[in-house]
Amino acid sequence: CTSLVAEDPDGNLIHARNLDFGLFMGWDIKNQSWVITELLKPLVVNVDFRRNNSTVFQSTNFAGYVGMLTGVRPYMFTLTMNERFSLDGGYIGILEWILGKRDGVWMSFLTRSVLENATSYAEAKKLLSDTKLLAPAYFILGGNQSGEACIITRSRTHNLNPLELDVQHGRWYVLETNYDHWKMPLFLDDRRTPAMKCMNQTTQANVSIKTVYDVLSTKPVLNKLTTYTTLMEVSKGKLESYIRACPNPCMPW
Amino acid sequence: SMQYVPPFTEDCRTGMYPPNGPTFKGAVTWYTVDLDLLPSKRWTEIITDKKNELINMVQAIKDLADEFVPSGRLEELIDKALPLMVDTLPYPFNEEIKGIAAASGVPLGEVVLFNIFYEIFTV
Repeated sequence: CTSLVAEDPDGNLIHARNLDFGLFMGWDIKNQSWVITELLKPLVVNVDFRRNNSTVFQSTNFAGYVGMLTGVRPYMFTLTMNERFSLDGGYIGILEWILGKRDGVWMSFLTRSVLENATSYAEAKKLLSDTKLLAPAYFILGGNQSGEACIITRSRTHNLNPLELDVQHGRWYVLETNYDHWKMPLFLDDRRTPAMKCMNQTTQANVSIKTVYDVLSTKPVLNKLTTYTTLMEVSKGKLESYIRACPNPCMPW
Repeated sequence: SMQYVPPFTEDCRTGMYPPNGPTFKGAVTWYTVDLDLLPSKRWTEIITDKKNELINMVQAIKDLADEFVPSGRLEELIDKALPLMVDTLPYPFNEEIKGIAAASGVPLGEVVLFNIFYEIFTV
């Protein structure tokens, strides 16, 4: 996955993501594609969650999955999550859960609860930073004011090295793939470098939904695992998603 | 030339929006979930539309499980143990998951597996 939040010269925040999933879960030699990834694509839906006949939040989901991976609370905040790998992983959380130690929260139920109940960027950020999880994760959160965006790197119990937008010092976007931002990504899977190269080439003056979509369409940020691309603008309360494909030659991940 | 050797890094793309061409496989359909409904009824419209696709997806995960454990024990575990887990999941998600199983006809354990896949996949 690749998630990013960028601030345009007017202080508007653009949140976008590629959802990549299905690694090592069956390769279709004939079609040069991942089996699970291709089966996930027809399940992608945009959902408008309403209460008392008005929108509470909107998301891009896989039908049948009640948790949230990508969502906007219109005019308040935007949220995406990327997978984080750690030896202290989800299987330990599940083991604890089965043994009756249930003080942790399932990742996608936390993101769903945040989108459904939090009413500000600050509240969402606190919940995502402090709630004990069953599995590690990256939460990429955008607010509705200039400067409000961060990458929350979570272990099961801690929030590690939060990274904030810092436009005054030249950090006009934050970008997360699937590696801790203070470490180099695995050289075999470096989607961060090409994505940052293209964002820097775009420059803040030209950043928009269109140019962010261009970045997420550039290989290997776009790869054989990419199921969908979502673009969100909190100030317009807008979410749009597109099913993706990666024509050969294309990285398998 | 870079794009013909791994990692097939392209020059930064431009003019890709509005989405079109070989990297665009279609727009995404919008649905409404009414949070005023009973949790078990919220996803019925979506699942009615996407029932076959969900069945195909779950079948592929079962095939994968059978490849790992040809005896079928893993699949049996999913269908026997995971339903016992659903009521340990927080409300309303447990009820929504039951509603999805009822609306799709997919066994409850397999819908639970689909919904906790993130934690399981870290294995």
